[in-house]
Amino acid sequence: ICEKLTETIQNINVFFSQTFQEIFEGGDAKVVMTDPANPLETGIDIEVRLPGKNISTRTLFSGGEKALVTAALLFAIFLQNPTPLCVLDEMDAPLDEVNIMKFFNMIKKFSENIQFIVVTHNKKSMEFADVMYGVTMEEKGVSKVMSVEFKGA
Amino acid sequence: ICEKLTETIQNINVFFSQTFQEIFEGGDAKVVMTDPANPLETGIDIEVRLPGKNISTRTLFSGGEKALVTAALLFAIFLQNPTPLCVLDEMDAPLDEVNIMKFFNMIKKFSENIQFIVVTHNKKSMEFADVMYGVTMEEKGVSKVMSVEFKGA
Amino acid sequence: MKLKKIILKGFKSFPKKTVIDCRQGINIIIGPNGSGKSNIVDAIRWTMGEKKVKSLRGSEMLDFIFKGTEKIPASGYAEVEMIFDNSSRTLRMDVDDVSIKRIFDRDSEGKFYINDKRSRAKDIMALFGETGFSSNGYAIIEQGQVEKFISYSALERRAIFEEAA
Amino acid sequence: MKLKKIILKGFKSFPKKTVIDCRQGINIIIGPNGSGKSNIVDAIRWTMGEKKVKSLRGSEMLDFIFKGTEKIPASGYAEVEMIFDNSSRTLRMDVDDVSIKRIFDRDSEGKFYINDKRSRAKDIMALFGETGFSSNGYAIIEQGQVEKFISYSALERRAIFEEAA
Ligand SMILES: Nc1ncnc2c1ncn2[C@@H]1O[C@H](COP(=O)(O)OP(=O)(O)OP(=O)(O)O)[C@@H](O)[C@H]1O
Ligand SMILES: Nc1ncnc2c1ncn2[C@@H]1O[C@H](COP(=O)(O)OP(=O)(O)OP(=O)(O)O)[C@@H](O)[C@H]1O
Ligand SMILES: [Mg+2]
Ligand SMILES: [Mg+2]
Repeated sequence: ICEKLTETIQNINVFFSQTFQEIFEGGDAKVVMTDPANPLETGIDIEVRLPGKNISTRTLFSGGEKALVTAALLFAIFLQNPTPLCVLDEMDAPLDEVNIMKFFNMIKKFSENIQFIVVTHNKKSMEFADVMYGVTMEEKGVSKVMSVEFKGA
Repeated sequence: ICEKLTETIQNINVFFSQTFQEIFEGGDAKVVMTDPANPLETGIDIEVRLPGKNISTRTLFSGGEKALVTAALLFAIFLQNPTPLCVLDEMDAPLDEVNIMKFFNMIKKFSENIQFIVVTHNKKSMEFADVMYGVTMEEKGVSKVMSVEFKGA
Repeated sequence: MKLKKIILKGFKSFPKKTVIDCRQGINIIIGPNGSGKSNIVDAIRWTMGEKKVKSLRGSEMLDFIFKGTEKIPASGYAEVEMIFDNSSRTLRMDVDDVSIKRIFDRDSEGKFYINDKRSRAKDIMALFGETGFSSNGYAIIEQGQVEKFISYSALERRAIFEEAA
Repeated sequence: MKLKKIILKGFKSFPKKTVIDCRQGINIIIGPNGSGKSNIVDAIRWTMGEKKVKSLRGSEMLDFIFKGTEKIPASGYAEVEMIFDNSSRTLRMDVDDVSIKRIFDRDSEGKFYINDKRSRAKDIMALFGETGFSSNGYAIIEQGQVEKFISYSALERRAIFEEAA
């Protein structure tokens, strides 16, 4: 267990640096053991340096920045250990338009190996769909799903 | 204190019913005392009935529905006791386009008496601006505020 | 492995049998507030074996069965099935199609099925173990959990990394 | 009462004196992620007397002073001023313009000023008491607090209603 965790962390950090810099265009991030002397019990922390900012306290990050750090780490894990299926429910809600495009461009690249199910309200996000479903309640209280024709890729 | 709280609750409930039905087009909502026998100590709860749905457990409501209940109650309090200034930071994030229009149409009506400061990423919301400010970090880590010319009202 | 279909019946706001055909790539789900999008995400997590009622926004298992409207009576049971294309043999079963199903009715505990064979939540978790896809894993980010990895405790994060190992 | 200007200097990501002219009606603030929009909301709440550091996303008061970048050194102090048009006499002061200001430098406790007269947080709260506008009241909804009234406890909600009374 110990070697495996240490090895996983080392691998993920290579990818985390890569995905973080792709999203933030600078800065760096890595995951670290909170108690490296005790790999069996240790927790895991995230250290982030935002480009051009002198801030390390994560509480001072903005709503969008925190969402993007989560995205960068998720993508790093996918590079380390691609999972066949990923479900994201309005993860784009706090993002501005530029970051929505970045976020979905990365998802598009992953979608060759990973199947995504993404819930969104954002028109920009919808442009990335391979297929789109609309959920409605034509009859109050009763959900109905229809496939939505769109101009599509 | 007791009479005043009881009276405030009764007044707010008249307005809450009104604002709730304007947003949800049906259903009803009211605030109630958790311990009416003891008005000095009692807490306040919210009871909501969504139109056409048989659900009373608030945990089953959707993200957008919960945001709209908060909005309805906020507007009811404004009708009871208009405050001169209101600040909303990305309150439209969970809302779909139809509800954004409803939400901001109501804000527009209140804005004759109440001054609003609203942070948003949503293009539809921006159409309701009387004045718009852009915050940028042209220089990394340094916020700058500029007034934004827009096609306006 | 690819998810081919999600079939809901009697689960939360889906009283009638509802089939969602999934495709490779990016499947986007849109719809008005309160229409049932996150209920589909809950249905996926529930079928994957999620035991904690609160984490599916309910307070008891009965909250997952359609509660009825003015026109339609409450359902007697909730059933969700997910059918996967396993021709890549990602799941350790030597079949092309793998179906996992969960059924809960008012009188009994929930029942799990793998290809219509009665199973337990543990069996489903074991089946998907090496894929990294699980009801509480890193591959599902629920609404409002956008800062998931940041707001986790150091030990919760460790659990995520052990799964990714 | 109408907010005419917010002036920030050395507060969070605003090292240089920044003046925001507010108008009647709906003032909308836009900008990229991390550019400083919510810092303006924090500045308003801080000047209104907010004492809880955590509720302004900091862990100590020093977090509110600009921490510097590669090119610009950290600021020595944080200062925010809000100037209100009081010709309606909503605020119980017999003047047309009311300015509230808060200054915090590394060596001392924060200082509050009302029209440049040294005051305390309590004085600012009393001045705005009947308006319903306060750092923790119903009239400010912070980012991520969209379900504010729903997720509050019954007693927290009571405090809101007492304010509205
Ligand atoms: N057991 C149940 N029976 C009937 N309806 C239910 C049940 N559980 C939840 N619902 C309904 O489902 C609705 C919520 O659906 P859901 O959370 O999926 O919405 P959503 O499409 O994600 O909306 P949003 O865009 O606001 O997030 C609620 O209005 C609730 O009344
Ligand atoms: N004391 C400080 N000194 C310098 N910069 C700071 C300080 N405190 C916070 N910041 C910076 O302010 C930024 C966050 O700003 P803010 O939360 O206002 O963003 P925002 O515009 O609301 O973004 P979003 O759209 O993502 O919500 C962080 O990147 C942080 O580095
Ligand atoms: Mg939802
Ligand atoms: Mg913000």
